[in-house]
Amino acid sequence: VDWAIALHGGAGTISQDLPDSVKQEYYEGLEQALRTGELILRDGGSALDAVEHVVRSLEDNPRFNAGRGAVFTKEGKHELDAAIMDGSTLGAGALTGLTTVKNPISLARKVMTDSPHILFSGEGAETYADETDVERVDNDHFHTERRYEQWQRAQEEARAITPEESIHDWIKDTKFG
Amino acid sequence: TVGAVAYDSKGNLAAATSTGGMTNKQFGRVGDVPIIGSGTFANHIAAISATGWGEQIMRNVSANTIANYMEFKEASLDEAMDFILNERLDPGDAGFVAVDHQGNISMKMNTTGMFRASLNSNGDRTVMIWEDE
Repeated sequence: VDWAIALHGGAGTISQDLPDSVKQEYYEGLEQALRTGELILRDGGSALDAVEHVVRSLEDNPRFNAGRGAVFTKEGKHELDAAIMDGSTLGAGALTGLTTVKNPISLARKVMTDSPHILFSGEGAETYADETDVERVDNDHFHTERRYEQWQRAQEEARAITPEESIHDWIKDTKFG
Repeated sequence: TVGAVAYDSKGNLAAATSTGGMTNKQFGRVGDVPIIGSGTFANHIAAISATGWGEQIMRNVSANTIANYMEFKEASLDEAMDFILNERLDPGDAGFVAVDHQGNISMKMNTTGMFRASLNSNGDRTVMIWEDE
């Protein structure tokens, strides 16, 4: 094997009753991301370039919980996390709590290559982004109606938790990617 | 959560993961994705990206455990994935995609589904959501 790539778009309880049109959108999103990686690796590109651009493709696809299409926080906003690691050097870059970076994975790569650190969080992560040329967007960019409706349902369910019921039980039943 | 792992023609491995976290998450909650070794890891043995219940993935330092299991037990990538999914994590906790230093791919989960796809230079191609389809 000269090269290989694998990708995911989240795991959890996924109903087999998904409408065919929705299934098709997921399959197409996975195919598109796979094609992105194939083109890079087939032409002798690096594993790092491949994983960054594959993840960018998935971040830009509103079906998946990353970038545009990310889920809502309790406060009704979007907070994004990303990490990248180079197996040949053990170089790594990561961010948590980003709110205005369109493609967090590309900023994670800059953390890995351009900073002496590995992980930036929250306001610091946004400040780090200010010092780079990564594309910025309003937090609303990540909004999708489907995630908004999920968030509204999740808020109702959270309010319905009884004192006897562990928050962990609730999380376990609702996790998704 | 989304993620990717790759093995290139020069023998390098890399892993990347990105997420919006969990729906309705509380102030400052951080999951496994940006925690190197938990949700994302790559070394000379394997590259791994995780998805699922972040707290469980972190407790088991899951991605690093897969690489270490391979290195110290001289196990295959599939065996290492089975170890973390069946011996450490609970059913319904997580899924992983991984590639090793020989270009072997493994994509496994103990959830009902995981959006996933893979391809290698031999043309072996997979695009799947559920375990059996």
